[in-house]
Amino acid sequence: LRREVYLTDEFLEEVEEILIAADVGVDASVELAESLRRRLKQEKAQADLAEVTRVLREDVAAMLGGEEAEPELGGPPHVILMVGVNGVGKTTSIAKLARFHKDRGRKVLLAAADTFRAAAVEQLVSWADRVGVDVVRQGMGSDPAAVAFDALAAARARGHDVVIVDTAGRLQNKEGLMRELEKIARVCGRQVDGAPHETILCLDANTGQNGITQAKEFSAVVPIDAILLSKLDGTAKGGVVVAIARSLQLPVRYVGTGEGVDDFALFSPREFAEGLFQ
Amino acid sequence: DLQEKLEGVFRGLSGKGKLSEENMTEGLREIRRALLSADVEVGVAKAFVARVREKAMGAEVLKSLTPGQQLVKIVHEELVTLLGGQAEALRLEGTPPAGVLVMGLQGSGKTTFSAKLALHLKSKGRRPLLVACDLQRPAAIEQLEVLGREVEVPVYARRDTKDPVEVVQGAKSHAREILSDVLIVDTAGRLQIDEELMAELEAVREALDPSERLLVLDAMTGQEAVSIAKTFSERGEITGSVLTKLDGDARGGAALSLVEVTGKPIKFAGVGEGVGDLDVFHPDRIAGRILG
Ligand SMILES: Nc1nc2c(ncn2[C@@H]2O[C@H](COP(=O)(O)OP(=O)(O)OP(=O)(O)O)[C@@H](O)[C@H]2O)c(=O)[nH]1
Ligand SMILES: Nc1nc2c(ncn2[C@@H]2O[C@H](COP(=O)(O)OP(=O)(O)OP(=O)(O)O)[C@@H](O)[C@H]2O)c(=O)[nH]1
Ligand SMILES: [Mg+2]
Ligand SMILES: [Mg+2]
Repeated sequence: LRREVYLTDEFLEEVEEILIAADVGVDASVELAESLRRRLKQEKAQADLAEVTRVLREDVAAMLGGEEAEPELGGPPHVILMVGVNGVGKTTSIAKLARFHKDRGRKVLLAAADTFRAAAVEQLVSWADRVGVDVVRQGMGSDPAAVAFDALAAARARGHDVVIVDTAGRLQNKEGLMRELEKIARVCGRQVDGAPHETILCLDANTGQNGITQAKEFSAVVPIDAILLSKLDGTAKGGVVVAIARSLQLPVRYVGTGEGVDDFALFSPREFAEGLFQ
Repeated sequence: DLQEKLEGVFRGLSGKGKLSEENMTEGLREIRRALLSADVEVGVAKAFVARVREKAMGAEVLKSLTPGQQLVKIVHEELVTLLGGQAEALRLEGTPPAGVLVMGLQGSGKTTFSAKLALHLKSKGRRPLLVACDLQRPAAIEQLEVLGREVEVPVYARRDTKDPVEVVQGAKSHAREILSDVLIVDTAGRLQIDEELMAELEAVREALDPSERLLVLDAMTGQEAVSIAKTFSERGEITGSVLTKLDGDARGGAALSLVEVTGKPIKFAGVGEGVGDLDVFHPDRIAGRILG
């Protein structure tokens, strides 16, 4: 039973609305609806609904990078720098990443470089205990770059394969904090050639259009290699990553799907695109 | 910005008279676009624009304003009325100790807000007691204890139970012992669709019987603000909300969705990570942000 739809302005507006409601944003949604009109109207003024959704899913997936691509390791040690605004899930995601690499037989070291927020170090130490990995820490208020530096030195001395550096949440409009981040990354590079090999921007799936600004401003101070989209177990679709892909070409590599250490997966553009239209 | 876009739509109309159906449609489309890019939820934006249309249709264009400015003025006024109309202070009543229940999604800023509120109430001459009811997140209790020391407010915490209802009951008797007159209960972040945790929230609410039940929401929240607000409003029976991280550059359209859907006021704004970074909510400021 084919459901035929006419590619009318009304229909395309409906498509736009679905995308906007998924946080894809006005500009990207309008562009996707437009490209749909162009692609399908070439052959006919109407198409069946299954074909329309397939084209949309393909267009979205094409913007978002490779299917479940395992990260290539740099170093050793492969240095991961976790960054993002406050409360998005950086520390919890580090536990998940530690578990991910440990399961693949790699020796993992964590660096507690959030030396600012109340009990941030305790939180990471607790996760390190649970996952069974070492963690380098210093006192509260110490220089985060110094913690990162020490951790990388320790990793080289002890033969760790992966180091994951936790940083304090910071809003992208705070110049001083963004400069601090730049310094942390720079210091990593001094201790290990090419470090950080993987800078991950942690983005909360509930985030609206400010996610684009986050990606833009963080990219301006440290090259972002990939996005980790957290809290996808909620109702939010995380569509802002489509807008980010469109304007900054940043790939999504990982997803967080819960508060437990196993609530983690490699990003699947195909699954994600399907989720947008559900 | 929105004003310039609307000027473009209404060019040539200045000084001549009424806004018409035609230029109104285009103008409203620009407004809808601005609201959506500011993260106002689709349905909320639609309803809001419909109300603006009603106010604007037939409105006499003020001699001193261009039509674009007039429309922005109507939108701004409508936003401020909506956002600020229900403003009311914190309700701390009933048999002492009074209760404040702090709830919301993971990472929204509840623990930090709890400490900020404690400091704020202390400065108003109250004797708050912070209650650590997040028994799930690693080092959550430690976080509240560190903040409690910072604001010099006692923290009631239990490491011998995983039941937040038990903690509330213990906190109530402890409050009477140390003569605290208001309990600030910090809870674990939870998804509004997590049935088990929403039921737990209801149980905590019933045990505490708080006169103030606040939803804490991140200002960068997108389209889901409606779904989040609706469910927490119903299950938590909220009396108001708190919008956090307003020191960032998010436009904050979630504020409109929040007030529209819950019918309850935004009582506080989180404006920083420090325990002093708490403001009373200013509707005119957020209206300006939303309009960009
Ligand atoms: N439901 C859900 N919750 C998550 C997910 N990832 C993290 N969280 C929760 O989000 C909250 C914040 O997580 P954190 O790891 O502390 O976030 P953060 O970015 O390190 O926060 P700051 O260091 O304070 O900036 C915690 O309650 C986590 O359990 C996820 O994928 N799903
Ligand atoms: N810049 C800024 N950061 C804030 C604000 N409120 C909270 N934060 C930060 O946001 C992060 C999360 O705050 P928490 O208080 O741990 O959030 P929570 O809701 O208790 O998190 P869970 O208990 O995991 O659900 C921390 O890094 C806080 O310092 C605010 O108004 N401005
Ligand atoms: Mg953290
Ligand atoms: Mg908390």
